[in-house]
Amino acid sequence: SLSSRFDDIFTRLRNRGRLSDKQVDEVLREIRLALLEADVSLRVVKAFVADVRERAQGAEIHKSLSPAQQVIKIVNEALIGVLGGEAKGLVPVDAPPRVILMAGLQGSGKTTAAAKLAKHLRGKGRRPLLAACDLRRPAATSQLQLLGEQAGVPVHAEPGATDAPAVARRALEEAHAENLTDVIVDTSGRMHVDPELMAELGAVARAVEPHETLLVCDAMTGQDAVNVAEAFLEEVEVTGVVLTKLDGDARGGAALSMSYVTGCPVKFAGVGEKLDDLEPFHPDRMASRILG
Amino acid sequence: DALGAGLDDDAWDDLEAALIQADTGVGTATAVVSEVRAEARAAGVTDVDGIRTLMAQRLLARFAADAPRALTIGPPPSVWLVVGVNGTGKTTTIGKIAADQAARGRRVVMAAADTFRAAADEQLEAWARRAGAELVKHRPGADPGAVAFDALAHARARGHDLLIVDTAGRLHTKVPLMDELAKIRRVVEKEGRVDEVLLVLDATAGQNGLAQARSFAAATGVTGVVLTKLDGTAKGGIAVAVEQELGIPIKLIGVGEGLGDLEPFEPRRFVEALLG
Ligand SMILES: Nc1nc2c(ncn2[C@@H]2O[C@H](COP(=O)(O)OP(=O)(O)OP(=O)(O)O)[C@@H](O)[C@H]2O)c(=O)[nH]1
Ligand SMILES: Nc1nc2c(ncn2[C@@H]2O[C@H](COP(=O)(O)OP(=O)(O)OP(=O)(O)O)[C@@H](O)[C@H]2O)c(=O)[nH]1
Ligand SMILES: [Mg+2]
Ligand SMILES: [Mg+2]
Repeated sequence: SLSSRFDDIFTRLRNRGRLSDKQVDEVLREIRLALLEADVSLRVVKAFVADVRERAQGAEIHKSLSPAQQVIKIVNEALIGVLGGEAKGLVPVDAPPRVILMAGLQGSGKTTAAAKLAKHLRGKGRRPLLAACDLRRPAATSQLQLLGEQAGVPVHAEPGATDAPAVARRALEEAHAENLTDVIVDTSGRMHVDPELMAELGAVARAVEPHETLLVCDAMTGQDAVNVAEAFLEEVEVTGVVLTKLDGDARGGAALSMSYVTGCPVKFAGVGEKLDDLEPFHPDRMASRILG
Repeated sequence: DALGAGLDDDAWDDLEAALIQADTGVGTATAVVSEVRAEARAAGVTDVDGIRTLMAQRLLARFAADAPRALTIGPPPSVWLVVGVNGTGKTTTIGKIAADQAARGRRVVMAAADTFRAAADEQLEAWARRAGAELVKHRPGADPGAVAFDALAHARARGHDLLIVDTAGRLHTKVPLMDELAKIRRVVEKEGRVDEVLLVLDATAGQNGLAQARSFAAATGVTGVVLTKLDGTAKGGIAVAVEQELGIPIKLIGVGEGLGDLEPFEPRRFVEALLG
């Protein structure tokens, strides 16, 4: 583990009252390696390590902590900070319905996350509406309708429709008419390098002006996370990240890359295939998972 | 040293960075760069183009030149099992493969053995229609092994050349689900032969792709990999480790969401694309 690797470094190097530059260098090399093995994008690793270097260099040794513990504490706090500090919920809204837009790459878990979120909101006494705005993928609408049924949440679906922004707008109108509290808009998976699909996403956003735009990201995503985050941020105003499939053993470094690039917190974690398998994101747990 | 004068330490770091950013992993990136540095020194190569050629060679060396990259089709009905973690593109890939096989004059039937996912059968049905293949499905929640077994009987009775079995996505860390997959294979092998077990890996995955390959290989055996979503910006560098460490050949790549977006895997083209 990283902490035992740090212990090795500090027993080998003699300690004085402060962390020496040599100690900091060796430790930062280990951190860089751990973060890369955890799939944090290289560009984010470099920026993060530079930040940790600044904090660690010349840091006073606390009497109650070993130097290794000291550096772990600095790294942990820095990681938790980037991941969004304490667990952040959905943005509160004065005038319902709150509009939540789900976006992300193909297969990242958007449709499942949308239904999970709907069920979670219903459990809190709210009245959400799911909007089936993936008009492209075979059986996407049926999938969302079935999940909506399981969640006990209505689904606005227009089989045969081809205009996603229009469907989204009509879903919002339905929510207004029925006095519903949230509209969760599911969209098709898309490549950030597909100009037509990215333009469509922008059009859907403009049609319903989301209060919350969640970038849904698979926890096993590798170095590409920075490219994806940047491109989506260019098209829509991302306000949060949902990290899915955390019930696997991917280290999940994409969480750091995504929140670093978007400047947004990871808000939710997908931890299974069932509709109850959604948790508020815990930055501290994620930090130790990433560090390994 | 004076040799390697064409590249300074920063430039070598940049080459390593390029490999890391392609998801080859730090281990492979470091190893390739140190091999290239040694060869460049030995051969007196100092120019950027020459170094890039060495990089391509060292990467290519990690792919077996004689690996069986064609799909194995046995006597009818040949059975291909398609497996992998959630959302990698299994169902879509089956549609593409079926269309490709139909174009080669083969009669294809699909088994909707993902009985868990909402509307999975409807999704596969759409692909079967597009690909001109038949489909065998049961009710949602049915036993996947039973669906596969039934589809095999159907394939045999109707003289189909090929049965492709779609399975539910499953995280490789879930032992009961991996056991279920092994059982599906055993059930099919009671009456038929599984000629291919295709693991579908997402090119956007990082190092976890190797763990996935290792686990699926242990559970059911894997005869080939389909690397999907290479039409994005992810380079799929984990394929290098999958081939080198596990000896599993990458056979196909997915390059889009349409029926025709499937290509044979060619190591040389892959390496060139990886190096950019
Ligand atoms: N184990 C696990 N599986 C998940 C999780 N979230 C989603 N999945 C699975 O991942 C697969 C893809 O989920 P979808 O919700 O269809 O993903 P999507 O982003 O809507 O896919 P597209 O619409 O095709 O882009 C399905 O098999 C889901 O059951 C999770 O947190 N854990
Ligand atoms: N751009 C792109 N998208 C792909 C590719 N292959 C599959 N997809 C998309 O990825 C998403 C998931 O595909 P599926 O075929 O449902 O994946 P799956 O592995 O069957 O998913 P589960 O059954 O839930 O595990 C869909 O939106 C597909 O259109 C590809 O090569 N390129
Ligand atoms: Mg979806
Ligand atoms: Mg599927």
